[in-house]
Amino acid sequence: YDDPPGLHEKTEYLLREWVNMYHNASAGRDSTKAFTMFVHQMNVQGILKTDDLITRFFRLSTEMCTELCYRAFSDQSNPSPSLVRAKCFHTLDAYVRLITLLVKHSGDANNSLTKINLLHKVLGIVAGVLLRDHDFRSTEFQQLPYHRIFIMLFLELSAPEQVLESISVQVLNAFCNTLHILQPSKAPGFAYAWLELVSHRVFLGKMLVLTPQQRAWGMYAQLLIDMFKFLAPFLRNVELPKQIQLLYKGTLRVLLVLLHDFPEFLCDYHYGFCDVIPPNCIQMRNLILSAFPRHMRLPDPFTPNLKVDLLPEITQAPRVLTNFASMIQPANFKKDLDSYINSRSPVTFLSELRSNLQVSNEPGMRYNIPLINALVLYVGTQAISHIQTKGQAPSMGTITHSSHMDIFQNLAVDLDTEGRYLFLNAITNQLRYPNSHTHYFSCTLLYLFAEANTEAIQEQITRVLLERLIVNRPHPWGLLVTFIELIKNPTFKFWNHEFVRCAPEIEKLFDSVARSCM
Amino acid sequence: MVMDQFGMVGLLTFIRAAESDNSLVSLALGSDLTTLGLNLNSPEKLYSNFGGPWAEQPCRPQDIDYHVPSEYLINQNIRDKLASIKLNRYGEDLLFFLFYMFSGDILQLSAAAELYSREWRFHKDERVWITRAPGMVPAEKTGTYERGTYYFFDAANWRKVAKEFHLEYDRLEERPHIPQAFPYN
Amino acid sequence: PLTKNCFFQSQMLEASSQHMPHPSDSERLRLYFPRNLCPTPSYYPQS
Repeated sequence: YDDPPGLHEKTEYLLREWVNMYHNASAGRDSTKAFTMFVHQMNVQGILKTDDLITRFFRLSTEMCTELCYRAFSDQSNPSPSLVRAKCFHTLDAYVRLITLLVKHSGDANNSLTKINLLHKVLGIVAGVLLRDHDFRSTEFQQLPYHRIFIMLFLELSAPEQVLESISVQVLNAFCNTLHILQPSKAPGFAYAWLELVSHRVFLGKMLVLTPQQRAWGMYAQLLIDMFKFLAPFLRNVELPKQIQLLYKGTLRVLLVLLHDFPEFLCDYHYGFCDVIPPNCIQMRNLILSAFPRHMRLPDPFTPNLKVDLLPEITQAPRVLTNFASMIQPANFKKDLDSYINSRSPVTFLSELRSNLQVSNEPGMRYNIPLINALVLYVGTQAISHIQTKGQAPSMGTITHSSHMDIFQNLAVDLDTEGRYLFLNAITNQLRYPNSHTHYFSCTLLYLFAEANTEAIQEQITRVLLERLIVNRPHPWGLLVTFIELIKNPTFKFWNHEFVRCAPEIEKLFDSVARSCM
Repeated sequence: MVMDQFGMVGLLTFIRAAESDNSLVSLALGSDLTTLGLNLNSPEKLYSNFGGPWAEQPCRPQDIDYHVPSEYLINQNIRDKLASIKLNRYGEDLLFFLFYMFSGDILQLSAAAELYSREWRFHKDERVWITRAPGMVPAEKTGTYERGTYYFFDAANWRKVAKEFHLEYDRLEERPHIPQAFPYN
Repeated sequence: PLTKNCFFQSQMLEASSQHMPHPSDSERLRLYFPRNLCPTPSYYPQS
C-alpha cells in the first residue's frame, strides 16, 4: 500500500490516544469534548490533509483494531469469552464513536454529501479489510470485530438526532451496499454475523417501517435474495450439514418475523424470492407465498361451496415489484412470444418453445428456471388483461381457446418430466391470497388437469400440489383452494387415477385431506 | 406412472428417505415453525424485540438499548466506584424483580438462592414462590407434607397472597445451585 | 453436484459456526448488569 513512512506509528499513537480519551470521564457528552481535542491532534499529525491519508488512516486503524481482537482471542490468560469481548469492545466501540463523530461533523452541518461520502468510504474500507482478512486467514477468520464495528456504527448513526435523521435513507443505502458486497456467497465466514446484522431489530425497523414510502424495501429484498442465492445449492442438493441447517433455520426465523410483521413486503417481492429459492425448498417458499395483506380477511378454504370468483379481491391484480417481463431473454424470443400472443404467429413458436427454455442436457439442470417463471407469469398476466379487456373475468370458461392457453397446453404436453415439473411449479407459485393472478393460475392448473392428454400430466400436477401440502404449515390460501376443488369436483375424476393409490402413505394423505375438506 | 424424481413415486421416495435421514426432513416435510421461539399469534409486532436469527427467545426489556442521554450510561471509569451487586442487601421486592426479569441468566439463579435463604421455597408444579405465613404453625404436619396458611408471591399482581395449602415437601425445589460462571467484570 | 466453491463456503461456514455471534455483540457494553446466560430449571419462568 506504499504507506508513507511513519504513518503506521502515527496512526497507532492516535488510535491509542483516542481510546484513552474516549473512556476518560472528561470525554464529555457523547465524547464531543474529547473529539474536539482529538481532531486538533489529527490535524497536527497531518492525517486530515488529503483524502488519501484519511483513507490510509482508516484502513490502518481498522487493521489495528481487528488485530487487537485476534490477539485477545488467542490470549490464553483470558478464559472468559465475556472478558475477551469486553476487551475487544473497549477499543472497537471507541473506534466506532470516532467514525460516527467524523461523519457527523464532516463538512457543514447541512452538507449531507460529505458526510455520506465519508461513511461510504469508511464502510468500504472496513469491508475491504474484512474480505482480505477472510481470504488470508480462511477458517481462522473471526467475524466478531467486523460485526461489532458494523452494528455499533449503524446504531450510533440511527440515534434520534437531527443531523442523522436528515441522512437516514442514505445511511441505510450505504449499509445495504456494504452488506451486499459482503453477502454470504462472497464472505461465507461472515454469514452468521451478516444475517444477524440484516435481521437486527433496529435495522428491520429502519428498513421496513421508518423509511417513508417503503423506499428501503427494494434494498432489503435484495439482501434476502443474496441469502437465498447462497443457500440455494445446498438446499437443492439437500446437503444440509449442521452449519447450513443453522443458517437455514435462522433465515426461517427472519422470514417468520417478516410474515408476521410485514406480509405486504413478502407479497410484493415473492416473485424475486421464489425465483432463487430451489424448487425442493418447499416450506420456505410456502412461507413466502402464504403472506397476504393485513387488511384482507381470507375465507376458510374448506368452506363448502366457496364461490371464489365472487370474492371482491379476486379481480384485483397483486403488486409484483420484480420486472419479470425484462427477464424474458433473448429479445427476439420475447418478440416472437409477443407476436404469437397477439396473432398466433410465427406458427413455429410453439414447436421451438422447449428449446428456448432448455440450457443443458444435464439431468436436474436442463432448464432455465428464471426464464420459465418469467414466461409463465408474463403469459398469464397478458391473458388476464386480454380477458378483462373483453369485460370478462378469469374463469374455467374464459381462459380457454386463446393463444395464452395454447402456450400453456403446449408446455404441458411438449416438455419432459423435469421441464413440466418446473413449469407447473411456476404456475403453482402464483397460488397465493385472493387476487386475479391466484384465480387465473388456479383455473389454468385445473384446466390443464381436465384437458390433459396423458395421465403423466395429471400425475405431475398432483405431485406439485401434494408436495406443498404435506409440509408443515403455513400453506398458501390459493394452494388449498385449488387442491380442494381438484379433489371435490367430479369433473376432474380425481379419485379414478392410479397414482392416487400408488402407495399406502399417499392414499392415506389424500384421504386425510379429503376428510378435512368434507 | 412417472418413474423419475418428478412424479408421485419421486415424492414418495423422498418422503421415505426423509424418515431415516434427519437432514432431509427439514426440507421434505418442513419443521414446526411454531417451535422457533416466536410468538406468531402475538398482536404486537415481533421485530421490535426480535432476539435475532439464533435466539430461542425474544429480547428481554433490559436487552434492548434505548437512546438515553450519555450521562445515564455507566462510564468505564466510575464502574469500580459503584457498589458491587450483593443480593443479601436487597429487599424481597427487588429479589423477585431480578428473578422474574432475568430469566435464563445467572441473576435469576442468584435471586432464587437468596430467596431460598430467606425461607422462601419455589414450588415446581405451582411455579410460584411460597413461604409460611409468619406466626402461623401448620395445621397438620407429617414427614412428607404439611397443611396450613402460606404466602404465595403473585407475580402477575406483584403482591403476597395468603392461602390455605396442602404442601408436599418433594414438590419444593432444593437450594438452587449457582454454576461457576465467569463474571463480566 | 456442489461446486468446489460450495465446499469452500461450507467449510468456512463450519469454522465460523464455532464462534457464533453472541446477543451481547449487538448491545452496548453492559458494565453493571452484563448478560450472564446460563441454563435455569425448566420450571422457572423462561421469558
